Amino acid sequence: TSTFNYEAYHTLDEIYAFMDMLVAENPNLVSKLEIGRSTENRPLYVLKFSTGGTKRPAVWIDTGIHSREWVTQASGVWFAKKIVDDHANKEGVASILDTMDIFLEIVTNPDGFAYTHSTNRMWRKTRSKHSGSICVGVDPNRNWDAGFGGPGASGNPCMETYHGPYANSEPEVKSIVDFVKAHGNIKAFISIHSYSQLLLYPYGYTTTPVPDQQELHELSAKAVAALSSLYGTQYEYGSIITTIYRASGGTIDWTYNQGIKYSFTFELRDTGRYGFLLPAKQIVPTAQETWLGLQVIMEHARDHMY
Amino acid sequence: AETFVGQQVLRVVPTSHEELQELQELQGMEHLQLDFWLAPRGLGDPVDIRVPFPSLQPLKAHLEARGVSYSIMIDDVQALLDEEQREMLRSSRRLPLS
Repeated sequence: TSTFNYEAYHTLDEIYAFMDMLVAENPNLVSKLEIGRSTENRPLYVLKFSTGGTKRPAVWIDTGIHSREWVTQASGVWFAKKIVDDHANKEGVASILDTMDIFLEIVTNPDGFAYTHSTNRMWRKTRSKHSGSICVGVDPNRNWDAGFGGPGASGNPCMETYHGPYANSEPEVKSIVDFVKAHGNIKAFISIHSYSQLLLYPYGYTTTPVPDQQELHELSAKAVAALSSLYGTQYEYGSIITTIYRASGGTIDWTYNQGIKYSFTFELRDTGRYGFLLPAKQIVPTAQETWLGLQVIMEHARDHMY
Repeated sequence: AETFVGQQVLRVVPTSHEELQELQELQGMEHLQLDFWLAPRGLGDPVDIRVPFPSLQPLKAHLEARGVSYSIMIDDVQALLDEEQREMLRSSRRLPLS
């Protein structure tokens, strides 16, 4: 993985091959879990980074739940290598790994991602087909059991924000739900999207502030300051509903309601020059700056165990 | 694979509630096949719309008729995609032999 080209976009097979290489090179730190299968029966792989113990407090990071947001899967690949390098060099997140595990799902929507390579680069949703729907796919960030089906999602199967026939109808979502419930000790959950340069915390489905609003807002400010310190990239931050719009059935609303206090969504570069078509030369700087923000959140979770 | 020849991404920054409502109504016009990269949020928040070629002139005329100003964020979607593909091809040629 030292010669892998992190400054390029890769296909699903290349990313899966990278994951296998990383595991093979670091058998005492990295393992690959299959937490389920997608609609089109592709494996849903999660990389586990652990220095020992079982069911230790953990951090979850996922990228690519919206398949066309290519900079996120590419950043996830870079994150994976960074964790391994930090551990080897005893720097950065090495201290996190002393007491916590890190789970990283790089391609959270493999069917959609494969489809962006083969057929439609602009595909966002899953590739499920539900009876009665003339259109394909469900928005996997509207399919969670948190305000499901409320305002802020569409009941029209042809819309990009279609919430699906019922909560967790999408195996890509249900697999994470089952994994989080079975693990039971995840302390921070970060789902990564693009674009707009935002750091968001719950809620999206209601204007009611979360009980931990003040702590999450202050932590967001620190994370954004760290992120911006590298290249000056400007981020806004706040709750989903006050910062962007009402969105129901969202990932981190569900994880927060599961008791995972440190639930965040990143919207990576840019603010609208290239949008989803961010040039590959921006992958590494985007991943590097985002990692600084992630590290602040992970360290806070480590130091404020609950 | 689907091509995006002639497609553009328009950016509209609504400055009034009427304009915001105008954009929200556009979201419901399925026949235009508009792809909202950034959905309408609030006043001053950009709305980015990928517009299929057949809808491009009708949409621009629609916005201009209502005095809604817009800018062109991506002039040629297909050209960016072609560059992205070329870049991927170049990098895959550099992949180390297994």
